[in-house]
Amino acid sequence: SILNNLILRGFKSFNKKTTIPFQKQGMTAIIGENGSGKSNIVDGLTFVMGQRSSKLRANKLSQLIYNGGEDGTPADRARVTVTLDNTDDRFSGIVSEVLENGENPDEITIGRKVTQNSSAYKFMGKNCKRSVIDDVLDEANMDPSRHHIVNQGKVTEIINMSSTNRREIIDRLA
Amino acid sequence: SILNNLILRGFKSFNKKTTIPFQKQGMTAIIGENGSGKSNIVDGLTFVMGQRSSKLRANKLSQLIYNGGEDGTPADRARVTVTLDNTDDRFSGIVSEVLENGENPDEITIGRKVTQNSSAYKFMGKNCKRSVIDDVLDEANMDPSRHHIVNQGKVTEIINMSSTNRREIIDRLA
Amino acid sequence: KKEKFYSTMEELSEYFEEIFQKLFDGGSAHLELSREGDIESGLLIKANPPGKELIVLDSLSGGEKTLTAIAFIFALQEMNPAPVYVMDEIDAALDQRRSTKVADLLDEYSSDAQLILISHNEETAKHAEQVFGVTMDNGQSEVLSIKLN
Amino acid sequence: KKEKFYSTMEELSEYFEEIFQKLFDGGSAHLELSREGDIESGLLIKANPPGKELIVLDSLSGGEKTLTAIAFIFALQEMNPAPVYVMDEIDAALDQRRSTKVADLLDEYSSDAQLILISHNEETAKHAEQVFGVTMDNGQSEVLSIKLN
Ligand SMILES: Nc1ncnc2c1ncn2[C@@H]1O[C@H](COP(=O)(O)OP(=O)(O)OP(=O)(O)O)[C@@H](O)[C@H]1O
Ligand SMILES: Nc1ncnc2c1ncn2[C@@H]1O[C@H](COP(=O)(O)OP(=O)(O)OP(=O)(O)O)[C@@H](O)[C@H]1O
Ligand SMILES: [Mg+2]
Ligand SMILES: [Mg+2]
Repeated sequence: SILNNLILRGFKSFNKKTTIPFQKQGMTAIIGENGSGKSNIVDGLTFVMGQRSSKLRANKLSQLIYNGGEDGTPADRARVTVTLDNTDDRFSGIVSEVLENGENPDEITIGRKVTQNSSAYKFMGKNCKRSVIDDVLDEANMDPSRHHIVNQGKVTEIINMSSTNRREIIDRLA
Repeated sequence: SILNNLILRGFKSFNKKTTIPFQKQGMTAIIGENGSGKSNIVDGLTFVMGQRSSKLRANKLSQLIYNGGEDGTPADRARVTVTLDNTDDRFSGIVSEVLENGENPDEITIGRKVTQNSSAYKFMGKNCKRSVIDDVLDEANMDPSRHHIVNQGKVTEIINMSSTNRREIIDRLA
Repeated sequence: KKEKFYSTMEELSEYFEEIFQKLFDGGSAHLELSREGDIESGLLIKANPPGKELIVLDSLSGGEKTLTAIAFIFALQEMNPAPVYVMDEIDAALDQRRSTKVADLLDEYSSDAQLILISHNEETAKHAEQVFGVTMDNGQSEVLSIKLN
Repeated sequence: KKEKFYSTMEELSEYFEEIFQKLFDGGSAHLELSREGDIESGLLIKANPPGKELIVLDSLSGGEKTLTAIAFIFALQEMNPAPVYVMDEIDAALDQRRSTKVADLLDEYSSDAQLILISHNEETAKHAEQVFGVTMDNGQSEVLSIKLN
């Protein structure tokens, strides 16, 4: 399996640092009542993958920062980290290119952070360009715009889209 | 209660004449598996109330006629009838105006029929103008464009609509 | 008729909050114009579930949006009651507890109106005075009267 | 590269029908161009549940549309498998039997990929190797590991 952990901190309803271990191959189920935070977890994952705020049910990135709830203190930043397995060295090319220190870790981390005034991507804990994240996802064969992530209420989107847009899916596949 | 029966014949998946008695005040539940015909019942009701084909999940009215299933014979017409209570004489004004025969029935019927080439509204079994149906629904305080009928998948429409359209709801109420 | 608009909006907003609080066991909600004083501007929905900070409507969860919409729809009914209500699977996005809350709300209206509910939720069907089961056989639908206990 | 387009569309169409028939216990389905021979035209979905006559896609029921969409999505996955799948309440419109059919289908992919499923359906959670419960307290979410049997 490739996805090890998802770590949310100050992101949407996840104020305290929350680590969700997805290590196992196979099926992980997430359950809970309405409004408990399940879809926010999915938003955290696609947020790191580069999704824009409008696809995260927010008008701007700063709305992703934990807002304090009814009578609590807002967080000053939203941070999400995804750790990916590298025991097969699949990311080692990108690691050596970006870090230039001969390290070859068993696990790599990509992350994204948003404050009221800034936004940054992270690779192995250090600021990096968005293109590094794109390269990692490309190597992992993951991509937020592809159909392996189906957001709530969106499963029939493929039926409702125009036949032209649907044909373009074939163009991209071919 | 005002709605007595809904009678479907040759309408969508209801080939054989099917009478659904809604007489009771209070709650009626309709259950059944996916694709069994539950929403088609709702379509039958709004069809009589004057709904256009695009709001009935069809491209044209003729698609509302029972299509024969995999290896059966299509129906030649779709007919839906709604019977409404008139024991309080609320519709008696319309009855005398349209029928002109001094009758004062305990129950009135409105209906709509579609064939491959024609479409007609019915009042007490006789062809009538669409305006007669509108008058009956107005007297009953029922109207397909109002919010007392919530189609499948449409409950959050009020949230998703533009704030201008939503404000127009107040205009109509006021 | 600016006064008529405002009194209508106020009344609708009060019904909306009342039903919202019933469905959410608390919280607050109201309606307001997008531009103050301008009755040609848009109508905004402000919805705040209990324990949470007011947030853009879009950030609410799927179930929270459904409950908010149901509160708005029934506020409209309070303003202009209809004799028949038809709700086709309005509880699709709701967990069991919220589904039951909605069924309880609908019960309140069932003494003055006919409610026709389509639902995959057995609990909801148990709230009903009568139940119809729909089956499909070889492309043809059939309706049976069902006794649930 | 007209040939490449056609071979891709054919392959996708075959996967689509295969999965469709698995979810519907029969029936037929395929993909075709809206204007024959024109690979710039639109891609149409033809979906025919068992026992029924082919009908415009829009006339299918809510649950039938969901199953058709799921068949299409997983046909795409067959063409270009991803290591992680995330499905947020894709079973909302499905009855219990179809929900279980979808969970069985997802099981087939779980040996080669990680599937993350959000669902209000307890049956679906029982199919999973691990379950996380999310709770909300005073505006803050918490995640717990849960053992279901
Ligand atoms: N920046 C934020 N700070 C605090 N809370 C937030 C923030 N953004 C969103 N939320 C809260 O997160 C909640 C929605 O969470 P989420 O969509 O994950 O629920 P869910 O578990 O998927 O529920 P459902 O089953 O109804 O879909 C909303 O109540 C919203 O107020
Ligand atoms: N003209 C027609 N002739 C025959 N069958 C039709 C016709 N129009 C629609 N149908 C069939 O009706 C079925 C859909 O019925 P309906 O939408 O009422 O299902 P449902 O019980 O609401 O299911 P769900 O729970 O999935 O919403 C489709 O399978 C469609 O093929
Ligand atoms: Mg959700
Ligand atoms: Mg339906």
